[in-house]
Amino acid sequence: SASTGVKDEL
Amino acid sequence: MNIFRLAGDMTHLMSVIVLLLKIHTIKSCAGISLKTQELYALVFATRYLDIFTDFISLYNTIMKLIFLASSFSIVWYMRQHKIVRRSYDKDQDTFRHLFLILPCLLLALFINEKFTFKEVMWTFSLFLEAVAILPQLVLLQRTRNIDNLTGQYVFLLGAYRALYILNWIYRYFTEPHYVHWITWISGLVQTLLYADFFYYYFNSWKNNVKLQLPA
Repeated sequence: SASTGVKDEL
Repeated sequence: MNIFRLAGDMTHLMSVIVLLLKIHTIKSCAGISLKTQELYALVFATRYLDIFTDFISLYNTIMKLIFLASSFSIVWYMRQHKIVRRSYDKDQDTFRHLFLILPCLLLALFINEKFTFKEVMWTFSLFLEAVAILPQLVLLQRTRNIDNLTGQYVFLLGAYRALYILNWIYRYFTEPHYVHWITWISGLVQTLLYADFFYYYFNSWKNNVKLQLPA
């Protein structure tokens, strides 16, 4: 899901 | 956090600082597209809807606040500051926001990882960021003569995008389940938009002449 990993990026 | 990601964030931060420095010290925004700056403000406003609900790290929160505050203050300077706004190339900066915003919004409604308000807005911000530089590139093409700070601003933005691609490649090989097609494709499109500019930027740097784009 999009709520993990890439969501810590700006 | 890997070195590519950190370097990417730092070049992104530097691009904003260069732009604010130009506006604040020279009191000029000549060559800068207000359309692009307004689109960036919208990009950050729609992407960082999670800023107060999902805590990721102090670094993350502070950077988000910096990008929100800087993008909105640049827009404020260009629209409201009594000296800065006079240097705005209004007649040359004619790109229409809606031509970019509407397709991105429609695309985000159909292509997203989850159909919720926050997720659609997040996807919209990725699509919009990919094309938000277009009014700026059109303005550069029209004015042709580019001052150093404007050239550096666009160069730093492009470098930030290129470094983010390296960050994704690194994360793909080091983190399990790290697959994000929407982010990657929109990021790749965004970086490709800079290719032409980069070509002329490096040529002018190599030949040690002032950056000038062809008509």
